[in-house]
Amino acid sequence: EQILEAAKSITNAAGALISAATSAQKEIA
Amino acid sequence: MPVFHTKTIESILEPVAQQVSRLVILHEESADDGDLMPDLSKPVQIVKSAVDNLVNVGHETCSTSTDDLLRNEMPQVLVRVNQASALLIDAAQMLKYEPCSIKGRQMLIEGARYILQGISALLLTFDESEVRKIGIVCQHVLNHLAHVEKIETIEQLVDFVKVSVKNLTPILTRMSKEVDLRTTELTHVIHRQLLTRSLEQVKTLTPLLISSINVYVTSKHTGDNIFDSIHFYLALYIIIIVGGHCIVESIENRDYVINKMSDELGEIIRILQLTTIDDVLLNEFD
Repeated sequence: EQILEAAKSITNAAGALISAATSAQKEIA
Repeated sequence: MPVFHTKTIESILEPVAQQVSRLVILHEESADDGDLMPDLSKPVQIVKSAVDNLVNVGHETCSTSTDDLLRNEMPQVLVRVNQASALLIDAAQMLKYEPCSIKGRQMLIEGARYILQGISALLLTFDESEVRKIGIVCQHVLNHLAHVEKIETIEQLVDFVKVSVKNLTPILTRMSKEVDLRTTELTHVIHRQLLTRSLEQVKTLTPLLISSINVYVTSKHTGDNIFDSIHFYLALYIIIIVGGHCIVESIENRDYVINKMSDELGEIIRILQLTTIDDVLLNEFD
């Protein structure tokens, strides 16, 4: 289903965003 | 107990749910350290594009769907996802110019949480609509069963067999296929077991349904013919002493099969709508 694919794209993109934010914080920590 | 009730929803939400939790923990641990946040403009833009795409796909789904509940609920959920995306953009903007901003980080966390909640609501709305589709198929089978009780003559039975081969069999096959597929999708073991058990019951009862109507109609037909051919009081005596028992038994048998099938179909519809294990346990307890 297209809607599931679209939802997956968002969670993937949000995952990448959080990853970028957390990896920077982890390095500092 | 699994958090998400279907494997599809779990596969989409679980990874990002864990990442959001990690972001919250890291934020709490380093709240006062004044950590620098990298420029998040690009990843935030990717989220925004994905949200824009979802909004388009969501509205398209609404416009082609015949499910009124979905058409009503989906746009509201899309607004929530859009607002979450806007919050992330604001957070990234704030952090770009103030990389230490605590408020910027809080907005980022809130945006990520809202995205998670929005997508969760969207998937649930969509999933409930898919469940309703299976429920409609089950309801078709129930409607056919309601006709069965009205069959009184051989001609009606012949008609029913013709119609059932044409209509009921494909609907039963479709229902069985869709419920089977749904069963494999569920994460709750008890939901799966209950669905499988009820579906198996329906499959077992289906051939018995036709034969039970057959026996009933044949018994009744035999009784009617006796009335036509011999003296009324003699016929009555035969019906009461010899044939009456058979007719009553055949009615009971037919009604048992119909009621059992209806109960199992009702149970399938009920379990399909459950999303948490507590519902099942509560109902079982009742």
